[in-house]
Amino acid sequence: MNIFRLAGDLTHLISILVLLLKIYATKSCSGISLKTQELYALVFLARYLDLFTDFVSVYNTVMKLVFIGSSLAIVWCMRMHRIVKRSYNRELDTFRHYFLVAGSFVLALVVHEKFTLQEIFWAFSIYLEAVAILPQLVLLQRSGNVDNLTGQYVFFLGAYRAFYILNWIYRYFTEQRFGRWISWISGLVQTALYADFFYYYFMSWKNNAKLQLPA
Amino acid sequence: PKRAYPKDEL
Repeated sequence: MNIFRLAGDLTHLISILVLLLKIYATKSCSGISLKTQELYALVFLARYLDLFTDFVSVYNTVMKLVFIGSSLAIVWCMRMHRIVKRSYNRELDTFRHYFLVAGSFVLALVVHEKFTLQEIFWAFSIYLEAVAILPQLVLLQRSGNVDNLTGQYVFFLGAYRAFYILNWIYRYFTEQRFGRWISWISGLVQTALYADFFYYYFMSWKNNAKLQLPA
Repeated sequence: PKRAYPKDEL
């Protein structure tokens, strides 16, 4: 474990806590894409298949359970919770995310490290996570002004993978082992997708203005 | 040969 990876995991955890706070405190999920939440639940379920077979550390197991549990809880909340589901922007959250799932799975069948079920699903989860934010970014552009907690949620979610990239660089130089280039490339694509969001987020913070993404 | 490090990351 190194400081970059710890910062990445904690930033990821913070993004989930901010999202839970927004939904719980405002009893509303307006501005949140259910499709992105479903994609993330799929990412964690596909990536942590080894949850019960390979024990790495208590920290690793606990964080996996937290990520799987919180993503499923948010999807359940947005679909089933009597009050929360009423504020879901169904008419704006129209990204056809099934194509992202299909595309990532096909890519994983072609590009992976070993042709085993676990490796295929691991690669699938890495590719899918790289594009999972797209429905959320499209929803933000369509929904005009973005409330603070939603903006912070997306910001931390984008920042966590940037820390992971620093972690891979650190490990490359200290452990003399190359990282998994599947993670490298997907992580760079994932972070790049946030680039314009980070720009508008920084500008809104600098000008102390409401976060507005151009349509 | 250099090996990819194990899946100890989240």
